[in-house]
Amino acid sequence: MRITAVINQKGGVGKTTTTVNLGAALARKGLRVLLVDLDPQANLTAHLMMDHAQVRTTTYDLLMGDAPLADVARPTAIEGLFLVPSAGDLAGAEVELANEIGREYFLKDRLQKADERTAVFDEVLVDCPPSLGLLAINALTAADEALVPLQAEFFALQGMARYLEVQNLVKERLNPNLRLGGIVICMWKGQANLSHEVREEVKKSFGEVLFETVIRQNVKLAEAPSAGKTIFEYAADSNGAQDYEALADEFLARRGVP
Amino acid sequence: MRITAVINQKGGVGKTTTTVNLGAALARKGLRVLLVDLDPQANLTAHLMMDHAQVRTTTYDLLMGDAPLADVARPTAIEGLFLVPSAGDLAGAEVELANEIGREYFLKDRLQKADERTAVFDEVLVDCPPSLGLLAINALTAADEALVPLQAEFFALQGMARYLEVQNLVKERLNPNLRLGGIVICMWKGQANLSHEVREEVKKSFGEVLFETVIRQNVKLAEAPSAGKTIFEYAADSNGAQDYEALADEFLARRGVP
Ligand SMILES: Nc1ncnc2c1ncn2[C@@H]1O[C@H](COP(=O)(O)OP(=O)(O)OP(=O)(O)O)[C@@H](O)[C@H]1O
Ligand SMILES: Nc1ncnc2c1ncn2[C@@H]1O[C@H](COP(=O)(O)OP(=O)(O)OP(=O)(O)O)[C@@H](O)[C@H]1O
Ligand SMILES: [Mg+2]
Ligand SMILES: [Mg+2]
Repeated sequence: MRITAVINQKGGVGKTTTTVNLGAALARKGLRVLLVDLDPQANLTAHLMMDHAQVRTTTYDLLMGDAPLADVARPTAIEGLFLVPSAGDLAGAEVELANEIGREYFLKDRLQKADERTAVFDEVLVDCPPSLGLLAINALTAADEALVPLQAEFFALQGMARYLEVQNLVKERLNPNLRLGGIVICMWKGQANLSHEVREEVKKSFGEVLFETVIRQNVKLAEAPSAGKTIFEYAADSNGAQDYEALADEFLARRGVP
Repeated sequence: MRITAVINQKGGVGKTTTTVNLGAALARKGLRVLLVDLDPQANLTAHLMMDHAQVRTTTYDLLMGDAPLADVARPTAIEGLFLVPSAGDLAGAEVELANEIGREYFLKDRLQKADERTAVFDEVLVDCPPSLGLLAINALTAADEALVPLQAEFFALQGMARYLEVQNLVKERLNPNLRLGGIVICMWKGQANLSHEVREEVKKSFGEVLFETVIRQNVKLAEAPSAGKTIFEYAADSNGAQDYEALADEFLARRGVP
């Protein structure tokens, strides 16, 4: 079971969109994939049409309660794709965790307590909120690697510098295994010089870490959530479906999975 | 001195872009405008090219230290436009505030302590981080009104429901004057049915609160920050400049300012 934190404190860069669609692309290749909604906004949960009435136990119960992972992870409409849904109660977790001993290890501890019912997950993707608070730190502490969606715009580079500071601290003090698995450019519009300049800058600073695959701006990706579908069910021939399929191939190739 | 919180916990919807350009448009009309960067990401500060070397006292010093507003508010390159810059130290404030008595009133208290040197500000716009944590609550507690930038995409409506819950609690318990001054649609692409559906939905739910002015998607708005300029210096004839000019007119008309 490999754990990836999908993280960037900059808002609106494609974290949730990447979690759903990369997750779905991996499930389509026969892997068993668990998505964890670690954002109190619960966009990932809404995207997969987990109507709040259906949601019994949430990420909050996993983190702060006694609910085992097997009870909280629910199947989605996509074969092989499971979700730990979140709700507004998760907003409270950040404050409640603040005074707990070992507050950074709560998620790691719960995911590792997986019993034989949940040990079958191949990949876990954790959708993070747009911040570097305790929920995001929990994700980085539990993760084998971080995947950073990035929008090729001005604020991206400043954000990366800040993110790396935090990742290095987590690696030093909480999770020595943590590595930056990849940066993926999302919402690529490619029409402005700015996008190309930022991409070059990222390539210069991060080299191989930057995925070759770029997720192009594609209105179908923005529409799919309102239909409660992943891009593969909503618009299988779209650029969005192609790009996330290509990202999944590259993601697995980096793992050495043929 | 009227205080407006520019707020939406959904990330990447145009909060910083609106704070800078609405602020600049108001300053161009002869008003004295103070922008407060309340986001540890410090995008607003970077946009106005406040090189970190120039930044001596920050929003953190204002909130947590003893620095009076007059010492922290700095002039920008734009006449009549001032900025309280932020830096990474602000990330600590959220945790430090958690155990303080009256923790929600820190910003309100500092802005109200304004002496004759700062009493001349007509408008204060506070750029909020993408969350509803203590920094955002401080902004809502200090504010006369909230301005909510909104992207006409699927997650917008779910976000608004959550936002209103929090605004109502702040109004009930901390700031009875608080009102929702306006919702402004940003990054309008208008090409997808989805955008129109969301806009209709918002109109239905919020009526007059929704600004007539819509900020269209315009690459010049995304480029201006890399030049350290507002849209009016960077591309005065662009859609972006027109739209933020129109927003400023509507913003003032709502105040009854001729
Ligand atoms: N490649 C793309 N093309 C077009 N629209 C996209 C693309 N990726 C994401 N979007 C849309 O852009 C918006 C922001 O994306 P998303 O919500 O996934 O970002 P996020 O980083 O998870 O945001 P937050 O910081 O609020 O968690 C959403 O409305 C989404 O549907
Ligand atoms: N109308 C617009 N047209 C084109 N690009 C825009 C527009 N408004 C904002 N942008 C760009 O979109 C990105 C997100 O905008 P911005 O950073 O202002 O949002 P935000 O809500 O402040 O984000 P955060 O939640 O991270 O604070 C930025 O790169 C910005 O330059
Ligand atoms: Mg998200
Ligand atoms: Mg911002």
